[in-house]
Amino acid sequence: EHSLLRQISSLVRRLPAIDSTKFQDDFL
Amino acid sequence: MEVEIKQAELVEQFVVLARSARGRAAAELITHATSHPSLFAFSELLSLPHILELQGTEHAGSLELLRLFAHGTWTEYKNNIHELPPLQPQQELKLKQLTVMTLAETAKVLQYDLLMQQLDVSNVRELEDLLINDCMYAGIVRGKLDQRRRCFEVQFAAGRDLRPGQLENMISTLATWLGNTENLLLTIQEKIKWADSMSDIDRKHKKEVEDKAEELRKSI
Amino acid sequence: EEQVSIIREGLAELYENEEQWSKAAQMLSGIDLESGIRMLDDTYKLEKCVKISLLYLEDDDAINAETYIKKASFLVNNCKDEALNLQYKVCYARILDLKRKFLEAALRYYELSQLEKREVGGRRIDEDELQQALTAAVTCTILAAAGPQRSRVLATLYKDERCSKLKIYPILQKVYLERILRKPEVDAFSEELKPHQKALLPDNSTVLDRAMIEHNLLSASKLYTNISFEELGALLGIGPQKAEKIAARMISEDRMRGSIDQVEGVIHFENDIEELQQWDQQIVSICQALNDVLDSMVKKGM
Repeated sequence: EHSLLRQISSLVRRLPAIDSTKFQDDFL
Repeated sequence: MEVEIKQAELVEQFVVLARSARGRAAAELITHATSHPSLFAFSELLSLPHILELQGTEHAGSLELLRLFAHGTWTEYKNNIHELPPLQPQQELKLKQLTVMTLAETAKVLQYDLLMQQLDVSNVRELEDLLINDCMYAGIVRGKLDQRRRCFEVQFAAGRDLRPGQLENMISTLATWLGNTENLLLTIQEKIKWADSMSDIDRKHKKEVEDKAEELRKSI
Repeated sequence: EEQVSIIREGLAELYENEEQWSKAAQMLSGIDLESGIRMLDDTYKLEKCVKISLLYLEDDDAINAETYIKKASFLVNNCKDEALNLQYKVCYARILDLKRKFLEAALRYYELSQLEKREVGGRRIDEDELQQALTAAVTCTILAAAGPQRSRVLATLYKDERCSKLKIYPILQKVYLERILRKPEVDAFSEELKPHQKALLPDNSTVLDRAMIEHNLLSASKLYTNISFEELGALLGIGPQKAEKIAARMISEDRMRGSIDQVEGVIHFENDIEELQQWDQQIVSICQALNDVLDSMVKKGM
């Protein structure tokens, strides 16, 4: 199911959700 | 998901057409598919016998082009330009859009210099126009442009067709997610137990203090 | 007074036939509606006020038209005449449009487009007229100042199925989705506008220009974390100083969030929400995407 595989491929790359310095500071 | 929904019907249409197309007709179909502004998925076509039959024929170049659009990038096209058919402007644009999707798979923050090099774009305005009009507004990526840091922060990127070997990485990532989620749930459960027991201790202590205070009042 | 009124009305009709609208309006406005001698009912007074207002509107005289429609607004609540009521509403909407109070005009036009009764005062209201009112509502909303209030009205219009059949729908879609509008699209939209909607403003830009620049600036704020004034100007098709000025005004009027660094020549667009809240939203979105994948799998019998 190529369509599903593409969706999952997109999904697994969505984490980390945010990767900016400002976020890291706030998160910490 | 929205991209997939939008292109599902298109994919179906091209697959139906490809089932009865052979040779030159199949090659032309590949040209149409790789030029279509709303189609970013080619695995379904690539798996069809009539398309695979192009291998070793005069139209083998079209098959290679389809493989490139399924898994490759603009740089790969330039490196193999002599072995591939020339691209029409819509195909060039599509390949660049697919390149952005591939780059967005590798990093959350894409530097302008990398993007300009990979997309053969000479200035920031042209790059940003491409990212805005042809990528973000097309729904294949979402993100924010940061001119000061000269980068594009990716929030979402639609998935491309899977390359050989990618499946294992995906399974591995999902297994890691599963492990982390289970550990986190266990940790939360432990915290809940700890909170409950602390609450019990606190309640007992309060009762003891109240009982002692009551005793003292009675004795006085 | 009775005879004077009749003469005035007759003369006004003649002027109207000659298309001398303001003269006709002046003729009618000479009728004493507050006379202590004649007993005039509210319907008669309302009819005259609305008529005078409409005549002034024909000559694009918003000030005098507004004077009389305001007089009419004190009388309209007691009016049982549906046709007159409708005329009043149409007139008011057009005045607001002419006075460039676009958002208010849009709401009134939208209300008119939703008329349920197709026969009012013996006159049939056809679909075309309702569609015209809807188009006017969309046009006015697009021309209104970009900001949260306009966004709400845009959402209402975009979700109204009838709008998808309008010629103006593609631009409505782009404006609602907060996408940058390019010159060819703006030029095409411009062809559908009335003269006062393309009028020149004190700063030598037109009403349309200002609306489009502000919209594009707001669109840019959704795409960029920060942008130089040089590049912003290039994006908007104006000079960097003008881009800075418009951005500063929109920020000070609370229609856009951001800050300006004049030393570096950069505008920083602030998100409405903090980083951690954004993170929360991203997580929610990922969970939604996961659910979608699971739903797809179930649908395919997995």
